[in-house]
Amino acid sequence: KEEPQAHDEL
Amino acid sequence: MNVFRLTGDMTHLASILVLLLKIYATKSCSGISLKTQELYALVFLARYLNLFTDFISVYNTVMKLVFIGSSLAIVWCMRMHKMVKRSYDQELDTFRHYFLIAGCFLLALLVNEKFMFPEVLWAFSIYLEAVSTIPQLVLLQRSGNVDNLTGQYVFLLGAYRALYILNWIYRYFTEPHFSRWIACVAGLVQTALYADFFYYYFLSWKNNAKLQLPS
Repeated sequence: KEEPQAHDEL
Repeated sequence: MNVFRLTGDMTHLASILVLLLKIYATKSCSGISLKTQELYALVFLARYLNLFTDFISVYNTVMKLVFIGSSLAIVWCMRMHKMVKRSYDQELDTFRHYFLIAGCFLLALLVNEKFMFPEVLWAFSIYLEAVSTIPQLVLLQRSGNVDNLTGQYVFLLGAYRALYILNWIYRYFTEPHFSRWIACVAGLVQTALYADFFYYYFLSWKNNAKLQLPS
């Protein structure tokens, strides 16, 4: 599984 | 950052400012569900754990601090401030929100982007936010008449996540590897919960009448 994207949203 | 997300964040900020205005100006929290406020404080604490570890932008950090600070201040105010807590509709705000917390945590353990502590907490905060407004909507239906500031607060709170859905659609089409299906599905559920409130809010606006929710 690809690395989860950094959660850049609030 | 796109216009939908920025507008969404501003709408969310506006909902918090309207709530603070109501509590500060009227020294009353009638019509406001303490349970929803507690759930939102939990949502922000669970979601913004990376506040000090992952720096994304000044805007992101400032907004996280504002959301955490304001939600804790509102819970404190409704619990401790002697004037405010007297106006709390304790006998109407009886939704058992602990079940929501337990259910969302179990779901987060099962469905998450990666079975790691921060990711499970993030998914928990997403699911919890989706249902956190239920005690507030139940309280509104029970209390019948809704004062303007409370109605505007709930409307803005519902509208912000609808704008986030537009943001996810926009990002899906403009960013190659964008996949936020957990947030998107939860966001759709969250917005759908407001559907009937939006309907009665629109009616009250159209007929220039007091906002009345059928009990």
